[in-house]
Formats: sequence, C-alpha cells, structure tokens
Amino acid sequence: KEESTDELEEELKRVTAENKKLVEMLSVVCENYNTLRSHLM
Amino acid sequence: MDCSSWINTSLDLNINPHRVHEEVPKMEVESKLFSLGMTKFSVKEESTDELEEELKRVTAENKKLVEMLSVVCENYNTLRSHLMEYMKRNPEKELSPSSKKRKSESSNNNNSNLMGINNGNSESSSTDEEESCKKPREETIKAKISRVYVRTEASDTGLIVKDGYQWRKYGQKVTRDNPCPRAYFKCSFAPSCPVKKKVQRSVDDQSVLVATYEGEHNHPQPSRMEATSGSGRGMSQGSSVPCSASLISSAPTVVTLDLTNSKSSKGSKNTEPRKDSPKVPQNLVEQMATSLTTDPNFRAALVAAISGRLMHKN
Repeated sequence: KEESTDELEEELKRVTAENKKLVEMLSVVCENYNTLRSHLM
Repeated sequence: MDCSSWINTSLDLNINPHRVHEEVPKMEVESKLFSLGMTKFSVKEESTDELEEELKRVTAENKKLVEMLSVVCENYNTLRSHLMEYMKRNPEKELSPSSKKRKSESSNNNNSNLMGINNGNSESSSTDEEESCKKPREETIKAKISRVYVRTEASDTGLIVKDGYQWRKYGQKVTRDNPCPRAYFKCSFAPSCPVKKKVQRSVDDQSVLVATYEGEHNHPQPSRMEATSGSGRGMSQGSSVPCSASLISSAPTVVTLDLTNSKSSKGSKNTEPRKDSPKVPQNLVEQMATSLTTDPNFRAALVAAISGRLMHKN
C-alpha cells in the first residue's frame, strides 16, 4: 500500500509538471497567434 | 475581423502539485483518525483514493490542455499560411533571403515539434496545415495576364512596344482572325524571368498595338526612362508593368490597360494612372517574421515539452 501511494504521488507530480509545461506552451502560442493576427489586421 | 475570436490566454487551470497534501495534512488526519479508533491502514487507503482521484483530475486537465494546444496550433498554422499566401501575392515585398531562410527553418522546426506534442491526439491537424500551405502556392503559379493598348503613327508598321523592359523576339505568326502578324517576345533581362509578351495590331484599328503580357517579372524594372511606342507616343513605364496588379485567383487574371485615348496620352504624360500595389512597410514584415521565428521562449517551451514527453513515454 505504501509503495502504491508513493507511485501515485510520483505520477501525480509528473502529470502536474507536464500540465504546467503545456500551460506555458499554450500561453506562448496564443501570444504569438495574437501578435501575428494583429499584424495581419 | 471580430475581436471576440481572439484567443483568451488566461487559462483558469489549477496546476498545484501539492494540493492533496495541503488540503489533507497527512499527520493531522492520521492523528485525528487514530483518536477516533481507526487504524493506520484505513488512513493509507483513504490517502491513496484521494491521490487517485487527484491524478485522474490532473490527467483529464492534461488531456484538455493538449486538445487546446492542438486547436491553437492549428489556428496559428492557418494564419501563418495566410501570411505566406499574402507574401506570394506580393513577391516584390517579400522578406530578405536571410530572414526568409530563418522563417522557413523555424516553421519547419515548429511543425515537427508540434507534431511531437500532438502525437496521438491530433496528428491530422499538421497534415491539414501542410495541405493548406500547398494550395496557395499552386494558385500563384497561374499566370497573370495583362493587356495594354498603344496607339502608334499610321506609318509605323513595327510591332514594338517599349515598356522599359528588355525583350527578345522569339517568334512571329499570322492568325486567322487577324491578318496582322503577331510577334512573340520573352523578357531577356533575367534568364529565369518567365514573362512573355505578345504584340499584334488591333483588328479594328490598325494604328493600335495590343501587347499582352503573361507572367510576372522576378526582377526589378531595368530602367526608369519613360517608355514610348515606336512613334514616341503612348504609355508610360509604370503603367505598362503587367505584374503590378496583385490579383490572384484560381483562374488567370486579366488586367487590361487602354492607353489609346489620345487625350490622356497627349496631355498627361506625368499624370497617367499608375497601378499601385498594396504597400506593406518592410520593417513590419521584418517584425512579423522575427516574432514568428526567433522567439526563444517559444522554442524553449516546445523543446522542453517534447523532451519531457519523450522521457515520460520511455
């Protein structure tokens, strides 16, 4: 049980870190998109 | 365009990795439960359940984020393809070769990176984007055609329309519908220039020369001297340039310019209509290219995400 909990915690950390990166990427892409769009307009 | 379609960059997402631990302090719960007569085993079980629940929540959030990213990337690529289409339409205002190279390299990198991110989720978006990039290129290949009418002296029998460009005559023939011969010219200023010109006298009025231009010059105008027909009257240099009309469609575009009106040709050498193509400041184009290609944050984030993904998959 102890082991299972540790694994879960580890997995949770990993997925959360991945989420954070995805949010950062999304933010950058959105920013670029809006910049490009404003230039084209 | 409607500003409501702008992407909202504020993501209301909870990415706190230690939420479980903050909400449910382990020791506190254990002590409380112990005081209530519950065993340590049941506490662990509960903690595991909560962890599983949290993991599910974060995983769902992750999936949602990937989907969002896919949509945004698709939109971005579509917009970029529009930009490329615009650049194709206005080749004379295209980016400098170095920045163009940077742009293409960067876009290739971006595409490959995004493919990696979206692997298994939305691979089709990348292929769609590639196709959407191809279509405008095919459309721009269609030849642009423009026609210019030039009045000459009655005594002039030549088939020469001087427009400031250098032409090499490569053929002449007589067509059934017009007894006057038709001369074929090719732009000789640059070897790779694809522009061709046909010159023939009008059936209705033999004093009028009809010059038909096909294609688009890939070089600047060789001279700025005012062009005239063989008789010294007629058209100005600027108005004869067939490629200044920036119309592109699936069907070949025909631009007709009638310069046979004696009033306008006599009295307005300096005021003749000059076709202006849409102006885009060079620095704006550069700025666009730079924002697209040389954003270190963007690259870094992509690389980090992909490498992270790959490592986790392994």
